[in-house]
Amino acid sequence: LFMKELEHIVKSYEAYRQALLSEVEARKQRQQWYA
Amino acid sequence: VQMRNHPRRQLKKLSEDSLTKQPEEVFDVLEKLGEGSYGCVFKAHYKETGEIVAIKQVPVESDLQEIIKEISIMQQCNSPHVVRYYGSYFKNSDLWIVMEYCGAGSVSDIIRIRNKTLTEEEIATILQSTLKGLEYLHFMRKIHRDIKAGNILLNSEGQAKLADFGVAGQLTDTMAKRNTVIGTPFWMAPEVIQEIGYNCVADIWSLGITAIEMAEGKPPYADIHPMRAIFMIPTNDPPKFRNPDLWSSEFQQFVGQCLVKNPEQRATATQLLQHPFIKFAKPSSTLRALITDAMEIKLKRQEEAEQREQDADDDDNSDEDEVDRGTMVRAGTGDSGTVRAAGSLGGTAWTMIEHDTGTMQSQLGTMVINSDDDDDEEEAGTMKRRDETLQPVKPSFLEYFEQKEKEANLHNDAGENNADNRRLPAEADLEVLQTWTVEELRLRLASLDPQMEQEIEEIHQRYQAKRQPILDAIEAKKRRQQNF
Repeated sequence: LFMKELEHIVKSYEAYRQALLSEVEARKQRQQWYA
Repeated sequence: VQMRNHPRRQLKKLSEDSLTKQPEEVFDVLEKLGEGSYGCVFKAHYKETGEIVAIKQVPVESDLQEIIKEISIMQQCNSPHVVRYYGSYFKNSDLWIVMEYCGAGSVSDIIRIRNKTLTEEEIATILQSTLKGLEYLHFMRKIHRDIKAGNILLNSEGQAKLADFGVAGQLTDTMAKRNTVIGTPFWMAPEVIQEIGYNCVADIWSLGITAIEMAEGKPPYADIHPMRAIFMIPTNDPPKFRNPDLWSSEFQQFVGQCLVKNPEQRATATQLLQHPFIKFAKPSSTLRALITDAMEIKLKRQEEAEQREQDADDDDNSDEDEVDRGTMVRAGTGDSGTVRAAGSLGGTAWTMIEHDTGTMQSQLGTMVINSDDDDDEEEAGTMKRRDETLQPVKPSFLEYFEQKEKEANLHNDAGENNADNRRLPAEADLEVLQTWTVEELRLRLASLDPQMEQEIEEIHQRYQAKRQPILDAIEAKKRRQQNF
């Protein structure tokens, strides 16, 4: 059970991290496009 | 005298006479070599023959099952590539385990002391001895389960030996595979993490990671959070060298044969001993320069530490009436308590400091998680170690989390981290990301790891609280049974 909860936490953080990274990347591309 | 004149002749075991005496009558304990969650390891002089041995002192209230397993595995092994076991003593509340002394220390210590990675030539020589040790161990159907540079010791002649069998396992005829999750996160094979059953070739994966560790100074993923690494190892392609141009094709091919995700397609120790990279490795004498260099640096640091200690003592004596807290603070860069407690052994302080100031991966200990209460009691014992002991042993990777958490709290206290929103937004709320500035997004990214660590620690505490009453009850029953 501990491992399952652990996995859940790490996976949700991983998904969130990816979302943040994609957003940063999208902003970067947008900025380049404007430039 | 004969022993002293014949360094190659090796002690087999302690004499009957020695074993009936008190250990301090048999040995002169010289200096502390290292310390771990299990206890301490000292260098000692065996008075009867004049030989140098290593003595591991383990508190008896720690997990005896695990210690017995370690002793039992070492006792069954008779190989020049596996650290030898000589005998044990009970002394007060400690168990003294007398083992073969490897003068040059672990490969990981050597890298850290010299602050230099190893050359291909040196790596090939070390891997050859290590593979011979693994071939022997696997032939005996034993799995080491914690192969890493920190567990490969070198003697002063440059022979590599497998050490630390605290989490090793035995495969029996009825059990072709194990399911217990054991190892140190970055070195763990994908099949071990996935809990789909594993066998001896799990050690070969760890050896491949160790080869990269020796070449680059740290294992792959060492810079990311160990928990993330655990989820990335089974998902991603096998790791490779960061800069492949630096390494020969033979070496890359060797590592490639170790780091095969499907264990059925992974090479065995016997097969790898025939690999050109290993087959044409130089003899262990090649490592002499490396060992001498490491030992000289270590000695120099010991002398410097002794000198500092001496200076500190002089300062203390010069103004006895004054409360000189400055001296205490300075000594505290290492482990001042240990330095002082050791008295004449003060010169060993550096050994300790080297362990303490290691890189992130060196602080991450072996993880032992029993995913199933399968077949053997010895595994239940492993689990018990952490929870029943008087001084509960926390896995080092959780200590790493706590340390990071403290760092994060410090940041918060200093008001530097204004992006700590504690909990993640629900998936539906991810749109809110679009409203943040790039700076805000970056701050939130930076605060992710400490947040995750805190959540992990919270669930760890929660499960610990659930587990403790059960363990207490088991312990009480056991005691009652013993009394009966």
